[in-house]
Amino acid sequence: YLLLGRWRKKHLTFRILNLPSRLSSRTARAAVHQAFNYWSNVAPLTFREVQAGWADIRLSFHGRQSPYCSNKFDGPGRVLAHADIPELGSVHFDEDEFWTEGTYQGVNLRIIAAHELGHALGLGHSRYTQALMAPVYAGYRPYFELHPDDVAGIQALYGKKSPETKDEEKEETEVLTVPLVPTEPSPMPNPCSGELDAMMLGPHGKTYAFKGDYVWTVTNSGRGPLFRVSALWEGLPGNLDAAVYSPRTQWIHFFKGDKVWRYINFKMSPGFPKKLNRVEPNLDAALYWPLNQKVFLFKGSGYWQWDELARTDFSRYPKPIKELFTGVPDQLSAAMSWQDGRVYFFKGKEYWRLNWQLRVEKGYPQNIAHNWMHCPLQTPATISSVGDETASVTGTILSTPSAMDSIMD
Amino acid sequence: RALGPAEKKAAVDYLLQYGYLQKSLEGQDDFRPEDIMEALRVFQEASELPVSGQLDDATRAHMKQPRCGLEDPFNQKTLK
Repeated sequence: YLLLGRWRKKHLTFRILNLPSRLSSRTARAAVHQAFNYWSNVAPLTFREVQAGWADIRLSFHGRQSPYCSNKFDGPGRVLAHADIPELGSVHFDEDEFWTEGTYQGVNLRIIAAHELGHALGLGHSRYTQALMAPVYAGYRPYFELHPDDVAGIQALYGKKSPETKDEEKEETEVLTVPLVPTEPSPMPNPCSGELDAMMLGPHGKTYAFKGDYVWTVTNSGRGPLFRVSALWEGLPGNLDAAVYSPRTQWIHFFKGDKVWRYINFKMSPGFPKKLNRVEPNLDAALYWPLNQKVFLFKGSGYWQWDELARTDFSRYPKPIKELFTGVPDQLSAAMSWQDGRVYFFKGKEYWRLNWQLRVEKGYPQNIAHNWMHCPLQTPATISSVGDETASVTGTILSTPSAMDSIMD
Repeated sequence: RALGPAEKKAAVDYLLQYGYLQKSLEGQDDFRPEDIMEALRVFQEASELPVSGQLDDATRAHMKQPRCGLEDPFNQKTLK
């Protein structure tokens, strides 16, 4: 392998500016995403797609003429694509090629994209003709994988992918050696009563409520069916302490006791769960604050501010919650930044909304069950008849594939 | 079969475009035959072709294969 340069960071953004006209956008996007995966699977690199604005790596298709690129393409065949070395980030494909996926016909977009990303990450051409980074396209391979020379090259630039070398995980210790013992699920909770374990504005703008072994979604028009937590996030226990999704990294972190789990969508990241050792165990709540792109962890009357992508100095934490969030109670149940940009805190049956100055707004606290869970307001006469585990709610659980599809969508 | 001037020029252009031949700073367009032979040898070796230094059919066919637009880093030193 030959090394041409390197990025001074390992967490990169990318943007797909346009797609080939003769390949479906879904297939093309999947091919490009898989191309990134080849590299992130063997090196401690992460790639996050952005839909607008600047990105570290920008992928586009252009033909013989392009006002944005001095290296014009030559029509079908011959030159297929080119890319800039770090830290420039341009990756261009010849629009005139017959880009394909899953067939020996045409030119495989996934393999060529992976090759060009190799350049964008700092690799030059390899002299091994079977390597991805060989200059000549070797054709479609159904079971394509990186050549050892490709792996050696990228690891020479960024190191090997292993939990020990991940900067963002320094605050966490080694993988647990004792597997979690599966337990019988707790009774199905009633979303209209009792205290929440956690609330989270998750990927794709979905709001999740956690209680006991169950989770459900909340929308403006109602709430979704209850699912076992482990049915959605395989390997995750119930009775969580806190949950938080970061749009910055796409990571979902779940906290329980002295352990943390990380998922991307519904897939657990390798090496998790891990043990928390720089933040106190048994957290109360967690939220992502988009204004400074930090994760806040709460326990008792204190909070920690955590930068997921940088080494965080926790020596000055925990700090008093009241110093940053005015009017918020201690011993929270849950917290989240919601899609309206506001910060919400939950405790017991009540919740608090903060204004832009991070002060609790007038008129709060309000009732969680009525405003979030779409439950009828309870009169004193009805409260006593609605327990934490009711038969009526038990009857609403859905574990059919169609229901599962809707929540996984 | 004797190669025509267009085929020779296409090969030299390829060797130039992908870094096997370096244009002299003095701006002379013509390369010495021994320079072209050396560039062909490097290209053939890097492409796992029989190394002859000649513009044979296999070499010309390999030059027509679809490829990346970036230069190749190969020379006798890197190949060693």
